[in-house]
Amino acid sequence: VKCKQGEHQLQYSYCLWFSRRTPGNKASSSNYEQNIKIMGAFASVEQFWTLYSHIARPCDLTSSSDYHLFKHGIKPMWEDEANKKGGKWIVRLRKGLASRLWENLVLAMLGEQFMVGEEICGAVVSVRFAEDIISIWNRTASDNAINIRVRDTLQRVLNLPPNTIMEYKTHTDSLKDRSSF
Amino acid sequence: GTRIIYDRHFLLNMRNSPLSQ
Repeated sequence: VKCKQGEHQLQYSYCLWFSRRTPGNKASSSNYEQNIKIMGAFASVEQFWTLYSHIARPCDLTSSSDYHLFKHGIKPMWEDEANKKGGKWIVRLRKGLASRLWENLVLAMLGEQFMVGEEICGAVVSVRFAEDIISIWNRTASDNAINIRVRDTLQRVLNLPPNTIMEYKTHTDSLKDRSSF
Repeated sequence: GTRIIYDRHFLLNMRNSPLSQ
């Protein structure tokens, strides 16, 4: 995927993935890989909007669906080389907010608003029955200064109230308990 | 090196560009 003439290049190119889990099925690496598919890739602002305008918004997805927007070359999996020492910030949202906040997060990531160098790997929106969950993945779970900056930027771009609970979970812990959240 | 930074308003405006359709 390449930026074409006249388009506005992004700092990174990205892949958008979609997954849907059969409710009740415990996550495992093999069925996760089978259930995830690439929706498209883009390298410019224009290519992003073309893709984004043609896909369903999170609020129109059925439960147990996820969008994963990751830098090109990084699989949205805990085991990926870029992710395996990393973790993610998790924000749980009441129903009805996910589409708007997901868009805010995506625009902040594409526009390089996090200011943490190469640290950001990707972002995920998870549509569930009673709540929706937004998360942003970074490379180095052990770097506290980076993590605080990611958290503060997330809070700002999502315009979250100061009392919002934000959890950080390392992918090592996710692998141990086979659970994303 | 230099990074390509876009603010939210710029990105939202780009949505209506002919190349974004």
